[in-house]
Amino acid sequence: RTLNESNMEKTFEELEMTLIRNDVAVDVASEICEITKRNIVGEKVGIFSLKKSLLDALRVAIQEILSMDDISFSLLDRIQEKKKTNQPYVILVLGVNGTGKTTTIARLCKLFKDHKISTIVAASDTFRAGAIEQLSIHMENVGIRVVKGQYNSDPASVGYDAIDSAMAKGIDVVIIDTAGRQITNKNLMEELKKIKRVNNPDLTLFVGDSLAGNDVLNQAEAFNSSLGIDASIITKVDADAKGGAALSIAHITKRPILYIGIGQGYDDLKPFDPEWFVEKLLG
Amino acid sequence: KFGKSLDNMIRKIRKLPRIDKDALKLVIQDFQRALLSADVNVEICLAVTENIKKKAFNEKIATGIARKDFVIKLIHDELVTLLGGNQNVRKLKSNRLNIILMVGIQGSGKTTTVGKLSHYYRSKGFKVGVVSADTWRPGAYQQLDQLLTPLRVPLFGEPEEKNALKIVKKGIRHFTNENVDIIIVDTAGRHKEEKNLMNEVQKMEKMIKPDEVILVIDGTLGQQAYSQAKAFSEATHVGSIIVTKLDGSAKGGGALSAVAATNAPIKFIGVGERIEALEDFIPSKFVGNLLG
Ligand SMILES: Nc1nc2c(ncn2[C@@H]2O[C@H](COP(=O)(O)OP(=O)(O)OP(=O)(O)O)[C@@H](O)[C@H]2O)c(=O)[nH]1
Ligand SMILES: Nc1nc2c(ncn2[C@@H]2O[C@H](COP(=O)(O)OP(=O)(O)OP(=O)(O)O)[C@@H](O)[C@H]2O)c(=O)[nH]1
Ligand SMILES: [Mg+2]
Ligand SMILES: [Mg+2]
Repeated sequence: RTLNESNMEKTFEELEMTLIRNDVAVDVASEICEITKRNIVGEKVGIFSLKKSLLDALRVAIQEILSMDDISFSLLDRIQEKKKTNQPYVILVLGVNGTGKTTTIARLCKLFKDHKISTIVAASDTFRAGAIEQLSIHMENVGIRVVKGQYNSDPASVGYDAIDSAMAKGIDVVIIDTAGRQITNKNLMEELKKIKRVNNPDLTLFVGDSLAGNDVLNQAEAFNSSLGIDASIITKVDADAKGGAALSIAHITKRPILYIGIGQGYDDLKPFDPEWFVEKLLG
Repeated sequence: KFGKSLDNMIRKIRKLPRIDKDALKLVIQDFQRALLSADVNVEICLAVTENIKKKAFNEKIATGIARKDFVIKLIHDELVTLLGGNQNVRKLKSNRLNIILMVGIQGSGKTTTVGKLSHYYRSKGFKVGVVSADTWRPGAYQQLDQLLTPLRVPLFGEPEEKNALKIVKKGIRHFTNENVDIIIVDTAGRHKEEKNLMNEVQKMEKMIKPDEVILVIDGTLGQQAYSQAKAFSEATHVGSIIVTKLDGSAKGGGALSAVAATNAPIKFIGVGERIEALEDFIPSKFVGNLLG
């Protein structure tokens, strides 16, 4: 029989609910189902394979969102490329409160170290209680230098100092840790814009919590429109998060998800695998 | 954006000349979508809309109320009921030692909330002492120290000690001798898959027998809220919930699931990073915000 609006309706409602149950933002879930529906309307399927055809088409639609042509994006390669110019590769890390930015930076430092890439970190969260101590202890554990200032000093200039230091010492990468902030806080969003303007990062990295629901879409959208997100990392996937957050983020930023955080240890960072992810989402 | 959709829905209902079964069906669909966008658990959404469908046409309406206002009231009341109604939250007892145990997922806002609660109870005249029992997170003790020093609230901790149970035991003993009214214990973040950590917090509760276990829930928590909260209520007797980061863009719908899973009421909400950013939880206000 031929696929049309009415025979697909019920199955698509179920598929949309599956995505929502797995923390894909409602707007993203319905948009993906709409796109898939439009793509397969008019196709012929066997009487028993309706659900399977819809599921396959949905799988393709999701894969497309996740495997945008930036999937050839290898962070390690880009760092090596930048190395040839004798300039440090600067990464600006941002996100809302408590998503795992600081811990992720520690894991990135370990990853770079394992690949013989030297790193220096800027403690640009000069606001939150214990932020500088937390980052310093992490860096001490991984064996990485931190550039820090006083609490309440200007975050942008701490980043600037770190870049200066990296240039002087020939360090490959500078990672700038920033304070968590709510997208509804205009002053903090302006502060972040200034940090980016002053430090001109090669990569603006969004760190999202995979346990967050629809709000992760608001977050990614806001940071993307006011600062531009080049890539994302989602954390706490080990908490049995269904991972829908990755889809919401990829959909709105049109940029790759580079890694997923799967624990609190220094090695608990895995490259994001779109195929594994789609199975998890639709399984 | 979600607030907009529910707000528009309420406007749509008001514009309708009347509500018949078809109009109600559309209203329910909009409502369901709005709840899901606010992170309310899928099963709870379906159950709530089922209830509203039944009641909207089976209940006798008081004369003078348009059926559409009745539907809006049903939606509002249904959600307030889910939040444990407007029931009275247990107060702490004065003239004796109260122990509060803070638990929750990594990054949910426990440590910051410990600071806020210390300030809150101190302003109510209680003598507060805090035990830093997070042996995992680097700088956890320093974070509490920086939060509590301006409040002049004493802190007990041993940053080098790896055994959380040992620290808690020592801390409680220390503050019992100091004649403190309330001891708040800050713990490491943990989630339901970390079985050893869930066991640790269960052991901790058995050992210190707290007067209240507070589950701290991140306002952005999505569809995982129910199963995560359930795991905490199986490991400890969660007495109340605090929902944080509601000053942001999140609607906090996950909080409804947490209440359903733990049967514990929400006591406070976190509305910022400052020490005073703690508000009493008011169900109808929360639902009003959820409903745009
Ligand atoms: N289980 C688990 N915990 C994580 C993961 N990533 C981070 N965490 C934990 O989440 C908590 C918050 O991490 P932080 O690195 O402090 O988060 P942050 O984004 O820097 O927080 P703010 O700077 O306060 O906004 C810590 O307890 C981390 O150990 C992860 O992938 N899995
Ligand atoms: N905007 C806002 N931020 C908050 C609120 N509560 C906590 N935070 C922030 O959320 C982040 C995490 O808070 P913590 O208190 O470190 O969270 P935690 O649960 O103790 O984290 P772990 O100990 O790693 O599990 C910090 O940046 C806090 O300042 C709130 O109500 N509003
Ligand atoms: Mg941080
Ligand atoms: Mg903490």
